Amino acid sequence: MFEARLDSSVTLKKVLEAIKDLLNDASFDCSDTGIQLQAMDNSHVSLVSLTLKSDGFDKYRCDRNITMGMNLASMVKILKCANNDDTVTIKAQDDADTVTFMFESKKQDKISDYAMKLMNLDQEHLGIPDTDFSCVIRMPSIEFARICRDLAQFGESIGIACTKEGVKFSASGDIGSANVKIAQTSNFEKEEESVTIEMQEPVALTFACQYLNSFTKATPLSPQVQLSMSDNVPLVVEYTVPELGHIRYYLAPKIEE
Amino acid sequence: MAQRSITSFFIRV
Repeated sequence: MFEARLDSSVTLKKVLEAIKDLLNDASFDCSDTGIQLQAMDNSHVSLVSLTLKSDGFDKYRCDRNITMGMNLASMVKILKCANNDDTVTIKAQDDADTVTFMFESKKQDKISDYAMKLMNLDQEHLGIPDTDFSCVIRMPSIEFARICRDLAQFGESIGIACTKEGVKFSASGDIGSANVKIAQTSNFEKEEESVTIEMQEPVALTFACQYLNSFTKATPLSPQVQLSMSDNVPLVVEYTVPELGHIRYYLAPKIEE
Repeated sequence: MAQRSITSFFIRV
């Protein structure tokens, strides 16, 4: 028996919004420590890794490890049937071929349940090595989303160059070029608005705009985003899922042909 | 510029 409950369905809605552009289907691996999802996008350029810890749920029970293959578009349809403040409970029997989403209104005057067919997904898992990154940038997630959106108008790629002075995002194309420089903040009063840079050595890498913009669909989850970069390894873009865990996106850099 | 695949960085397990 698997059962996981969250007091408001809005968190699950936001998590789903954050992954549905990149993935059509995904396997949710459930164990007593929580729910894990790891999947590559169709083009095998990026990897999504989602961790939701069991102790972050309002109720969590997982008697046997189960893997639930779900179609994310179907999941979105079902989550649309829930109000943001409805309690959501995800339930599945061991060896079940369906998963049930139960929504309860706060006043307990409306209870609905939706069963969704599970899929057998043959997904490969990748081992992600620990990396000591040359640069780790923390910045407001809204600012990062804004920069990715603005620079996407200029070209298909965004250059991210990090030094101890700050981070420079740049793009160029037919209409011209764009540069956005973000300096490290000295005001630590408002942590959510701060920009911090931990740098071992400067790094400059180039990434596909399209993927960065997909990652920013996670912006509603967290006021800050963390970008980790080293030469010649994938960029890691991380958003916290409050009280539950995190979502990490790995993006392979572009290289000179 | 050419796009690398994510699979070239991580090991299949």
